Amino acid sequence: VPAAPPAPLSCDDPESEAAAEAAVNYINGHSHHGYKFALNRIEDVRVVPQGPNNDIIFLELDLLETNCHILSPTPLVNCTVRSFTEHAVEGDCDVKLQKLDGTLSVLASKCHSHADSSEDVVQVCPDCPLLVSLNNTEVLEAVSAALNHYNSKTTGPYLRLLEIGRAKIQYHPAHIVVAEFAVGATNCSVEEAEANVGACQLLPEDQSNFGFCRAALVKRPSPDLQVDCQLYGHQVPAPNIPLLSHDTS
Amino acid sequence: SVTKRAVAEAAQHDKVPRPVGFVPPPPPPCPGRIRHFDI
Repeated sequence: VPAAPPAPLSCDDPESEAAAEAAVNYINGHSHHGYKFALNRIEDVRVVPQGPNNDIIFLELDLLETNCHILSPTPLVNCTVRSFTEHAVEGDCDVKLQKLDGTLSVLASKCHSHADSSEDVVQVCPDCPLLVSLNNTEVLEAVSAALNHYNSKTTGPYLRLLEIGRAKIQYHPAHIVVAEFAVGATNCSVEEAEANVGACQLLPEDQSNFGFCRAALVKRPSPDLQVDCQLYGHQVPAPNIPLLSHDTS
Repeated sequence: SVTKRAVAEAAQHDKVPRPVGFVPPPPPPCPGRIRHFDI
């Protein structure tokens, strides 16, 4: 007598959660840009038996952006999911896995990420800064000023911009451009870079040669620039470096 | 008001003893629980 087909798997079943965890680790492990994503919800799960102890699992996942850059060595479990008022970014992923003799492996994944609608954020938090395009002129200006200033003050290697991760602009009550960006250490000192920046090469793709910066450029009412960079190879974060600071608080 | 009556009825309904062996219906299989917040 053929066995009855197994009951369909629930999205909150431990087996589904284990598959989702494997999927999220795979997605973060194979991404080279942006931030690590954390699981928010399992939207759907389907299991297609292939034979004894051999299943194909299809997952639909809803992920949320964390504050850990993808190059950060911080384990995902220690990364904080961006809050709604930070203007959250959501990732929708379709993942195909195989469970063979109890071992999960990801066969394919496809993700699309998108920011929450500005209207939703404004409705909850009218004064919160909103995400803007990464190639926004004011953002590029802020990142360039921040990195130049950081390089001018550091005694370490000359840092080069790898990518801008996210950027927000607030207009009221002050005009502030906030940006986060990944940097890479080069084989140049700051002095060598000033002489010939074109000769500076990024150091080998080792995690310790990457870093992450947060910058805030105040344009109004009083010009100010705050930069905070952390090189992943150096566990002690660099101090905030104020520039054009009219208010030292 | 309509609101108060609805609440009262719900509270009254909650006091009805459940039959022996009552098993609450299983949660819907999907989607699963939200871990952080819904967008």
